[in-house]
Amino acid sequence: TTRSWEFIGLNFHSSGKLSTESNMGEGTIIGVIDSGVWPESESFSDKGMGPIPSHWKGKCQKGQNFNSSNCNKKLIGARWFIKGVMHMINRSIDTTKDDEFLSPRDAAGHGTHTASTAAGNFVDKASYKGLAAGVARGGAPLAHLAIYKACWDGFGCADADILKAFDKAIHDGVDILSLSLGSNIPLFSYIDQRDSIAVGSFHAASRGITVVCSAGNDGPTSQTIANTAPWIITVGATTIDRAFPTAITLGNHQTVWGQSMDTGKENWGFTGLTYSERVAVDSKDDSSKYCNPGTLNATLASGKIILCFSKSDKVDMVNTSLTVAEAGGVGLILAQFHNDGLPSCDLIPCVKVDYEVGTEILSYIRTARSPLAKLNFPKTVIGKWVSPQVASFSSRGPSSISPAILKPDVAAPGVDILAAFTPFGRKHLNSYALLSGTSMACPHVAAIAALIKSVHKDWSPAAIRSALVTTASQTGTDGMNIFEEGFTRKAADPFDMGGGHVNPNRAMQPGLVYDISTEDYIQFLCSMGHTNASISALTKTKISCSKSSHLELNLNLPSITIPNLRQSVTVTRKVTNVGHINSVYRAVEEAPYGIKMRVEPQVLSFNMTRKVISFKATFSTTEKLLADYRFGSLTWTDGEHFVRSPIAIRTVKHEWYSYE
Amino acid sequence: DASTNVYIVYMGENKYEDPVTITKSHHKLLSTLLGSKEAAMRSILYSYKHGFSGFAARLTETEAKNIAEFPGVLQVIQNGIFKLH
Repeated sequence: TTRSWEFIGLNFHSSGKLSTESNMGEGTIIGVIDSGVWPESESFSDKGMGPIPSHWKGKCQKGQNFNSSNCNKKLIGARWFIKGVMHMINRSIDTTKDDEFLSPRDAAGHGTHTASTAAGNFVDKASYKGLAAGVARGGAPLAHLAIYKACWDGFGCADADILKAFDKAIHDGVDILSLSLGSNIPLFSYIDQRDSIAVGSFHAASRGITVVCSAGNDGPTSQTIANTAPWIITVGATTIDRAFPTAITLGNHQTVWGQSMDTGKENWGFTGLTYSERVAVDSKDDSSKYCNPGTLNATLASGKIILCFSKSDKVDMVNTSLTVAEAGGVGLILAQFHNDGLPSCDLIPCVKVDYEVGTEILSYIRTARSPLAKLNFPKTVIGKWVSPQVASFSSRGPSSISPAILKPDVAAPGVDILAAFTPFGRKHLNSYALLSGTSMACPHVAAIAALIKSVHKDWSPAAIRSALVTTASQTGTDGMNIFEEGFTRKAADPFDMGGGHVNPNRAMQPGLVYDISTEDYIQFLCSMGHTNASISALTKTKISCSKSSHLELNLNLPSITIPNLRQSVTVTRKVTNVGHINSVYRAVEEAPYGIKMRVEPQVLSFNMTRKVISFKATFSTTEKLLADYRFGSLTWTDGEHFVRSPIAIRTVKHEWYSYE
Repeated sequence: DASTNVYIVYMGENKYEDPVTITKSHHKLLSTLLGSKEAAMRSILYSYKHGFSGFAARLTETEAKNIAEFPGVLQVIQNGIFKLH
């Protein structure tokens, strides 16, 4: 990617200028379960790459337009899995009609984008039609990539194929797994093992593989988050400090601003401008305001730029542009409530504006005799907007399956991310595209996990997650709280961004970590209703369910979430010192509103023999009414490190309430 | 066959170290259900044998219910679809 790594503090510009302790991920292998890879992309060049790690046992599987020579020291392995999806669609995939490759080759472009975001090599002068230009690179540019194609363009990713990808990735020896995919709500319980990502990732994590997954794009609605198993690192999406402002010059020579990715060669000057309602097939049809398919009159719309309003956050700008283009419109100005995520419209120029600008343009249309507008080309501007902001589309917590597990864990750049892509026209050319989604945020965190792993080789997936969560940032570029884009704008809370915005430099040296063993996860599963019989099949070691209370609250997560606090509850945690041997940490408490919080002990003194220390945190409610979640934090600090755990607590005074 | 769907027969952690032995155990289990080794070979899509134990196979709803009762079978999951984010 360009810009996103500098934005989050990784400022290496070439392999010769190292400014990080992370070795740029050298020696680690990132597995990407996605739609495959376009191996000819310069992002997958193995220039400057070290030898293939000795623990690698994978292969470069042949297939259509893909052979073993497509792998190199960057792209060390590639496999494809299709049997599960073929049986779902009950037919073979027709490579001509379905525009697919029966091989690891990526038809969709999504897997190429995510893989290059995680570990792409340095590529000079990358851009999308001149936009977002710069040196493109992955977050761990010296890490190796193993590609597992289990997702098929237009068909999705089948459980059976995903599980086989997990099985092979575990065999092959990957260190990190990145999955930018998931299901929609209602979620299947990972407790009854009907969620194949939860099942596969459990076994991966129990073998020391860190699994990073996207949170989903069903935001900003609460409780929409996916991939919520506690052994997964779940990633929400944020904006970066880059925008593509586009001037719209109105016929009265007033200039208003939107954003666009349209860099068409022709700039055709002033053109007729109208509002969709004025060119509706049926003027009484309210849906014409929103440019729904078939609502525009081709005679009236022909040759004009059409202004459309969208009430929904789910309106697809590309589909709206199709409606306008089909009616003969030559440009689209779409007013939407949020600013995140710019699509590329192929047929006609598209500019996205907010409601304020949209209304301003509409007022001009209503007063002008012959409204005109000129759509100018966008520019790439960096550093002028407060950022990051949690993206509107990023799925929100709390988890609908296990509300005691805070999700997402962290947030990372996922809006208008430039990375390698399948070339348009499928020629073997270098191609880059700007995409938005939690899919784009996920490989950012997978890369940072690889950076951590390359330095701290013995750290468990839970320790790596802890480092990411406890060091994440709470502040934007203006020094104020990070905000979230949504139906309204408000300060982001842990259900929007977990621990906060990922901070790779601080995550490298977190000071303390909250570690979790496989046995701890199994005790957590006991608390969720697993039986001893099913528990015994999950590991080779014989483990029985403990009878202790609050097992789900006492899982040693780097966060504390209490969904149903009635009177008082005490949770326990243990921290492992991974910093200076003789360290003294003090507790800094920020209790949620209406909650009393007491941490014991207040001081943790580590030395050569005392590396792990437990503490208790007791929470009691002072609320007299039913309350929604309130947020706070607990930070352990030695003056150098700030190990911050987000806290979310909901007071429930009664089981239920009545009107009486 | 329209009457069959793909099911994932999940058996938890591998009991054996050797992948060949694990695959054989999957075939044996499926042969017992379907009545022959040939039927098992036709039915099986994948054998999961490295990270965990289990297999994906084409089964009728009744066969899926029956195999869920076999010793060592932890869960039978019907194949579903995930979407890219």
